[in-house]
Amino acid sequence: RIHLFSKCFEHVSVVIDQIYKRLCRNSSAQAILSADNPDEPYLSGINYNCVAPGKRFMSMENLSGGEKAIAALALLFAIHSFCPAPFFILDEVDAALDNSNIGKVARFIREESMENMQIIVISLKEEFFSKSDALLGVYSDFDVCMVSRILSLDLYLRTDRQLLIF
Amino acid sequence: RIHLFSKCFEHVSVVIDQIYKRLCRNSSAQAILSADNPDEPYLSGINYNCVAPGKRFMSMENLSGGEKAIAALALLFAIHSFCPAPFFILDEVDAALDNSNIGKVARFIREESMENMQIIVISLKEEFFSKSDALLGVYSDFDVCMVSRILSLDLYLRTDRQLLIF
Amino acid sequence: VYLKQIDVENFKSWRGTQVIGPFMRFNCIIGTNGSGKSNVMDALSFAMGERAASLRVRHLRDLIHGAHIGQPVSATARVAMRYHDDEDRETVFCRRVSGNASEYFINDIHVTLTKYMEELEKIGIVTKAKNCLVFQGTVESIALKDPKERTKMFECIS
Amino acid sequence: VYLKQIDVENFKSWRGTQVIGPFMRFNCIIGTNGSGKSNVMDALSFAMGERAASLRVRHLRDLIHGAHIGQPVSATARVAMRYHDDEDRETVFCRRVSGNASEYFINDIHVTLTKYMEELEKIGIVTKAKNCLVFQGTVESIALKDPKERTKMFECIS
Ligand SMILES: Nc1ncnc2c1ncn2[C@@H]1O[C@H](COP(=O)(O)OP(=O)(O)OP(=O)(O)O)[C@@H](O)[C@H]1O
Ligand SMILES: Nc1ncnc2c1ncn2[C@@H]1O[C@H](COP(=O)(O)OP(=O)(O)OP(=O)(O)O)[C@@H](O)[C@H]1O
Ligand SMILES: [Mg+2]
Ligand SMILES: [Mg+2]
Repeated sequence: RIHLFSKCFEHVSVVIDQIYKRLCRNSSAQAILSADNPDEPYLSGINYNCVAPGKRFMSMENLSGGEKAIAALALLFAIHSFCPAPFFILDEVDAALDNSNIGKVARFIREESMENMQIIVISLKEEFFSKSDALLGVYSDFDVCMVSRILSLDLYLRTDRQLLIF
Repeated sequence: RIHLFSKCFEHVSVVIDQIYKRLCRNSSAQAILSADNPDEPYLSGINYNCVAPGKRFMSMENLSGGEKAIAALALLFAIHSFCPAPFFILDEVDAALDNSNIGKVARFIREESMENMQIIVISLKEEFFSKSDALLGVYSDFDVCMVSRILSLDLYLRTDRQLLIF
Repeated sequence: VYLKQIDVENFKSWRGTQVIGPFMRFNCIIGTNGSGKSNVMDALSFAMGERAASLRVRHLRDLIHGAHIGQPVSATARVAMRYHDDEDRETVFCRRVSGNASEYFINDIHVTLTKYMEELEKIGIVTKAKNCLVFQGTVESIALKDPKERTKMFECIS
Repeated sequence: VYLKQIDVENFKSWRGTQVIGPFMRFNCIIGTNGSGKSNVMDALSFAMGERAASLRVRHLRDLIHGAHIGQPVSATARVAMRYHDDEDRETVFCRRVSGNASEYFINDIHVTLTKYMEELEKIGIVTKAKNCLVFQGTVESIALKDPKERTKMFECIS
């Protein structure tokens, strides 16, 4: 058990930094996992800190809303790389992101979905749905109470993407 | 004290419904404040329920993220109408809203700022900043650590708004 | 292994039997506020064995279409996840709730919860590690867990 | 009464003395992630007497520019709110922190915290009722308060 924990911790600590650099599209960004008691990490707490692009090392509490959301995604994808689930579902994780970060995250998720796993994203932003293979549009129908219905669009090979969505 | 509480409760219960209808731009929407013990509201809990546009009466927990955000804004502005502060500061309250709701909320906030109080909104969305009188752009400058700087634009009488922002 | 489609039956705002899908590699669910997007996420979490509290309801019976206004349209609600492997063989994981009791099925065969979760783990879904679901509004809290909690998270996935 | 401008001095990411404003009726603050927008909200809340916990720091001295990387540039940080009434007479509410201690000034005259809060209440700012600040990420929780909490909220504002 102890051996497995250390193996997992080592793996995720290495991978998280690479993923965070890719998410920020910035090689000076850093994601650092450290155990209070490095000899026996399973007995102590594990700290997570990020050096956001253009910033210095600081505690996670000092980061802004958008910066924290990106740090969280890096941790999620790093954990996933150790213990892969067949798919990921992300519900409006882009809510706090500015336009440039939405673009970076959408590109990263597209890359991950091509290589590592199936991804389902719920989003209100065009940057996300214009990069997806399949678009599922949920709309409301009214009867005794509101009823949800769905329309699905296969965008996979379409070159006229822009036309389709708007 | 008891008298003041009841006066406040009555006032806010009436106003909140009007504000919610205006926020949703829908006269069938309803916002309902009710006390567990109507004779002595100060001794019991106060419930808050909304009938979102096109929906039936349900508990607040069943509403979606965006629907809850609008319900919360209605309560805030209703309370404000009883105990007016000189200004309001709202930090990214539009994060969970879809485009049509952003438009409605931005128009409502503009109307409130013209009539009742000064409003400062922090937002990443164009719908908000294209309707404001003054635009304050924060940007990062780099030295020993990141330093914030500000640029302010007076949009009040400008007709070339679209040109200015993009 | 990948998720091909989800069949929902009287689950939250999804009335009657509806098919959600087909899913490809990168999928995006869009729609207006309150249209039922997060209810799709709830349907998937329900089929993966999540408790009522993570599904934004107090009791499992509140998941039945219409229960939120006191007029449930049926006694049961059902969600089936259809998985395909590389040779396109299908495995169907299905959970049904009647009243507050849940029943679990794999390829239409009634199984115990333990067996259901074991089979899900074989394809990589470890529900208690929450390694593949991010609920609306919770992304920032993932980065802010306190160190002890993070150790537990690591313990769960290793 | 309306807020004309805010003067910040070595407060969080705002180094040296900077002026934020002028403010009109409807103002929008924009900027990229991490540029310092919410720090403007923190500056206003600080000047209205909020505690360290609502300002996203553990101790008041962490508000000083550079403290977040262990290199505070000064021993103090200061925020002044400039209010104008209908005849354009100015009242300046100012709070300064040195170390973990706060000092309060109205029109450059040193006053006690009680006096400071009394004067703020006269222009309608009741900090403990939080009737004019909505922090990032907290809007939905305002609608979800439990009934007893809501009664307390009403008690505070009446
Ligand atoms: N048991 C139920 N039966 C029928 N409808 C329900 C039930 N429970 C919830 N709903 C409906 O589902 C709606 C919420 O759906 P959901 O949370 O999926 O919205 P959403 O698309 O995620 O919206 P947002 O973009 O605001 O997050 C409620 O408004 C309610 O009408
Ligand atoms: N004491 C301090 N001294 C200098 N800079 C600080 C201090 N405390 C925080 N910061 C900086 O402030 C930044 C966060 O700023 P803020 O939360 O205002 O961002 P924001 O513009 O609101 O971003 P978002 O759009 O993501 O919410 C941190 O990244 C950090 O660099
Ligand atoms: Mg949702
Ligand atoms: Mg912010």
